[in-house]
Amino acid sequence: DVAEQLPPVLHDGLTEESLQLVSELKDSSGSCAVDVSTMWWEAAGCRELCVVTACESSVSLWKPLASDRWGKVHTWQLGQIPVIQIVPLPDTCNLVCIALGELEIGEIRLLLYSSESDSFKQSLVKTGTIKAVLGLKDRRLVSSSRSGQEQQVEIVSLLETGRSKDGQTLMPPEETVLAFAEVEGMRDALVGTTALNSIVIWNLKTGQLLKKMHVGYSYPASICHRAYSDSGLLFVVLSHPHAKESESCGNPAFRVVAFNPKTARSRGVVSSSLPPGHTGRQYLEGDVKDTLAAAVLTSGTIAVWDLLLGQCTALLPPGLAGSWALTRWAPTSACLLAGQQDGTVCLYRY
Amino acid sequence: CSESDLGPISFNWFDELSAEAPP
Repeated sequence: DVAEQLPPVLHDGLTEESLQLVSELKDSSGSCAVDVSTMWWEAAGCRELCVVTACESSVSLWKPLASDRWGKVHTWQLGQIPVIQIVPLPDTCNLVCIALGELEIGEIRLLLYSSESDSFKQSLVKTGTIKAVLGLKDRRLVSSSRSGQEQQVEIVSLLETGRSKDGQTLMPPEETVLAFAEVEGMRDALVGTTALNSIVIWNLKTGQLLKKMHVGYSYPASICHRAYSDSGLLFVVLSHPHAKESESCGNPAFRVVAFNPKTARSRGVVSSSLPPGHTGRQYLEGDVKDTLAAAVLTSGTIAVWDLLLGQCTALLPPGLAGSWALTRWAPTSACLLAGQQDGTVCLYRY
Repeated sequence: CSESDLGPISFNWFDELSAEAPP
């Protein structure tokens, strides 16, 4: 119904037809939505992709039912510290992490379902002043944290009983690491973006810091989302959360940048600008999957970009229930999760 | 991207940087 009431044509060449509403999850608790994500859940021999929703004091797991409906399976109740982020673990079943804190992450917890005991559990993974966290393949979690002048970049392995005793540390750069991305096609490589706009590369096996490369002063506050290695170059998808509409393309929302790790030289490959009509500086909060990016703009509109074309390909304006607050890609097919502040999550097929 | 923009490219950059970087 909501989809039918949206204007069919938003801008020249941009139609909302490229996003089709598939289903809606409505949380009756009335709690304010903080984040949304997905996790694989396997119980009684059945493996399903479920939706995870977070509000400040609890996290809920939703499984698909018949006729595009969703049912809440379990709610983990958290303590006094508010939930601020869901940290999905790629290619992992029955496990998801959450970050809790006030303005910064102060704690990471593991939420899990144990098929052996058929019970839902939670355990503490890490505490500290945590600046960035990312779930890695093979049930691992990387985080950067600060204690005075010291920065620690740590990888922990996650088990059903919580974190394993042995963590691995990566050599920290001097600058604070604000985001991480695994490198596709290169199993032991990890990249990060820093507070002073550099890209750093680590060897995950040895913990070595291999290279630090500057992104460029003309593009402040870059956040890395994805990276892949090809033909001797490292391609990194960066977002610029404080993008500004500009005819000269000087302040794009997303960029694909090619780095030569041997020389630390870089070259922009494709830039994706803000959709027309979004004037003024925008704060982008988004997600990247393969070559697609999605972000909520300051106006409460969700924009989708094709990063290879360098174009915004779909817009989802605020619905009847209000502005969009969150957006994430599901790991399978082109499915976009879109959350409103009242806890309603809509699933769109792109 | 041409090689002249980015300098000499090595297809084996990860192993080469790992050999050069401090342990």
